Amino acid sequence: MGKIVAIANQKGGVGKTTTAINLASSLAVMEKRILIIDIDPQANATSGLGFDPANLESTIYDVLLEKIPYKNAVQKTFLEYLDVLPANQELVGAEIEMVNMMSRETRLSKVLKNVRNEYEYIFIDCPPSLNLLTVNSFTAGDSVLIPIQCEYFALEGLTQLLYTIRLIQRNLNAKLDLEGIVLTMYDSRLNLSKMVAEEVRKYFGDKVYQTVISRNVRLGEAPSYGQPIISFDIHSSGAINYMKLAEEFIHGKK
Amino acid sequence: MGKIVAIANQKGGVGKTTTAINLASSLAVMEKRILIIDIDPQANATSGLGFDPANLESTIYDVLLEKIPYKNAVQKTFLEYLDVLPANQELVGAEIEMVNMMSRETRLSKVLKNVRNEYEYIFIDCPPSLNLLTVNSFTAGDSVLIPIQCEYFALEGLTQLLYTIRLIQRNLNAKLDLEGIVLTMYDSRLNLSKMVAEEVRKYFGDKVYQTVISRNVRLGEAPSYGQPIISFDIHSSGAINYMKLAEEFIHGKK
Ligand SMILES: Nc1ncnc2c1ncn2[C@@H]1O[C@H](COP(=O)(O)OP(=O)(O)OP(=O)(O)O)[C@@H](O)[C@H]1O
Ligand SMILES: Nc1ncnc2c1ncn2[C@@H]1O[C@H](COP(=O)(O)OP(=O)(O)OP(=O)(O)O)[C@@H](O)[C@H]1O
Ligand SMILES: [Mg+2]
Ligand SMILES: [Mg+2]
Repeated sequence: MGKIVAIANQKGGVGKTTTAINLASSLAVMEKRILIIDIDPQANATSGLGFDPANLESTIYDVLLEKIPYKNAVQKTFLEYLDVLPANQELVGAEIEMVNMMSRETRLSKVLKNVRNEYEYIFIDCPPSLNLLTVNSFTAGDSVLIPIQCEYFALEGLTQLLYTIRLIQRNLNAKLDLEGIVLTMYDSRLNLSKMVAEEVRKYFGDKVYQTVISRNVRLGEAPSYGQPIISFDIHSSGAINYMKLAEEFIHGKK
Repeated sequence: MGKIVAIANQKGGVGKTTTAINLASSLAVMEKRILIIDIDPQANATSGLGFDPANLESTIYDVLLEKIPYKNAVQKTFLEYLDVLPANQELVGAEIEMVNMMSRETRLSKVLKNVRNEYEYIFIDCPPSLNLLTVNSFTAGDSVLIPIQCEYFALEGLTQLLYTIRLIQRNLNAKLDLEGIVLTMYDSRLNLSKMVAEEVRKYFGDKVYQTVISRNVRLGEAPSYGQPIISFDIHSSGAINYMKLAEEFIHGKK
């Protein structure tokens, strides 16, 4: 039985998409069958894997709003065990379109009913906002993986995020769990990075992965070639960090 | 007559809040009367200026939803010419609460009717999303200032943002203009930074400020002390960059 993991944090630019693409592809290389669902209208996970959001037959928008089967929108990638359910900018309108629909929070969980039989892990790359698309991801998900950038503002939004997760657990999805917290863009030369990392470990203890993702320009370059880091530059610190994270993710850190 | 400038980009973590705080405070030091409006539920501009979002009598939420006069929520800062209209996490609910209201897109412009008489520049720090709060800011604003991070994904979302601005110009606010584009987190050692900066200047020509904001850790440290860079470390490259940007902003770059 597969597991659905939402990758979320309403703070922008903290490494949600980079973690979705690179954790998923590291697991795919370990021959785990993986699906990435891009539910962000920016469609960065879609383009970061080499697809052009403007030229797709069908996307998550059609699955959510028109209720076509999710399989019709899934795209294969050049990694055998990695598929992607892409997004495009039509998704910008989904929020407003869904607000007045019946059971607007559970549309995604309904359309993903059988996905756990097809894949071992399903990662949902969320937008930087606690909106209906993120709420749908929390309702459909088994757990939430939270990337936290080693910067001051990154600490601020955590209470809001945890509050939203608790709201979903109480009202929409009792089984939703915190999968873990991964520290990103860590720069060992900066006190700021060290300070934030210490604070996060102090509050969240063993919910924080031992593996820390360091700042590495190759992670920023890889998406412009439409590739995950593992195929773009397997010797980079970024690739090593994400492969280690994938190991820790599978074998359970806590 | 004052000017309302929305600082927006739906891509997360590109330096919207950092630009709002530091451009505004550099102008305040030049004795221009400045108001920062924080319309992001993360309330980073509020906390970055030393306020605790959880301990405020009234915020932009009360102004937008309860219609209290904006002056009742304005806070003075330790810079004589800089005030802030703060946010807190109540704003998370504003989106859904406003969707079914009459003229939901023009609520902010109505409550800010007289603000141009009180301040020379009013900067609105927007959330990383093209949602109703951002649409309200575009409807109330005279122009949009777009920070662009020198990273690959930063280029992806621009068409969506420009499309939204055109929609607002056509349907809600014909006078809305593009104030300018500022390149942020530039690292002169990285080809990625150079490549993105070149692309942006190619497409946008003289709409792009000459001043580039370099990556500078002091900009990331300043908010943890609740201070703009100009009072936290006036000799830092971050402070010099934002003071130069303020000069260029006032004297018109183009
Ligand atoms: N460890 C890292 N080292 C260097 N650059 C990184 C790292 N992780 C992410 N980046 C870069 O930082 C930027 C932000 O990362 P990313 O887009 O993954 O964040 P996000 O949380 O998905 O953003 P959004 O909130 O807009 O969805 C991107 O340009 C990405 O390439
Ligand atoms: N020039 C810079 N050099 C170094 N760090 C920077 C710079 N500009 C911003 N930062 C840091 O990068 C992070 C993202 O910046 P900021 O929060 O201003 O972006 P934002 O666009 O407002 O994010 P959001 O989309 O979440 O609102 C912050 O931690 C900030 O302190
Ligand atoms: Mg993303
Ligand atoms: Mg911000």
